[in-house]
Amino acid sequence: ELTQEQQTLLNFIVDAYNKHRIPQDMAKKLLQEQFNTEENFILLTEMATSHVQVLVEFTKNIPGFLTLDHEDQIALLKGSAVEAMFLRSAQVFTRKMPQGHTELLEERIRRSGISEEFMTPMFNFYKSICNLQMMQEEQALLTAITILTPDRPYVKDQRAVERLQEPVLDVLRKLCALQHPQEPQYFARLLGRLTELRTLNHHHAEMLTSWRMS
Amino acid sequence: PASNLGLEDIIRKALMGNLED
Repeated sequence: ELTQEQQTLLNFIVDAYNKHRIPQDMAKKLLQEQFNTEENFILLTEMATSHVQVLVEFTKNIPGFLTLDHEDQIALLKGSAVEAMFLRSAQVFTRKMPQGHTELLEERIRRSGISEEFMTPMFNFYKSICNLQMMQEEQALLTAITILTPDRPYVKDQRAVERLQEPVLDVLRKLCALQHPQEPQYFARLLGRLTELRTLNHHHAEMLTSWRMS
Repeated sequence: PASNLGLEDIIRKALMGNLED
């Protein structure tokens, strides 16, 4: 069972995760309007900006984050933004959505001008997240763990970051054992997604360059 | 527009401000 302290940490992170989302009117634009390639690019860029703002608001609410050195806070957010964004957007393909919405979104991303070599690993990731059928709590904790990764570039006090990440990892490990008693490997599978995210992160800069070119 | 800002600028601005207000 989770201790009282762990339950409080879990509630705090899940509440913050649910509270900070992409504004609904922006999310709606993705589904409702037709855009040419350039407008599509601008819309997806605005979405990315909004994702980062939402990510920062969520992160500010992770217990202890604001006690870290200010420049370390920025280094952590910079290092994890792309990964957290992929994680959050994977939700779109996990949740049950009204008929046709998933296809429409996929179509919009596929027609964004991003080249096929980057598209395939991205959709493979979305599929692998979808297969996990993560609970909201697991998604929120995994995002917090991604953000609190001590070995990001330019992080000075890695130990301080570890001290924040470890309790969140413990809660996630326990939660996985409680919610998936038949699947002892579930926690390891979740952590495996973090490795996949790192790979996507590495490809991301290259992907943006090719996207801008096209 | 925000979309012209770099990632670090967006993070710094968001950390300083409070979007909830």
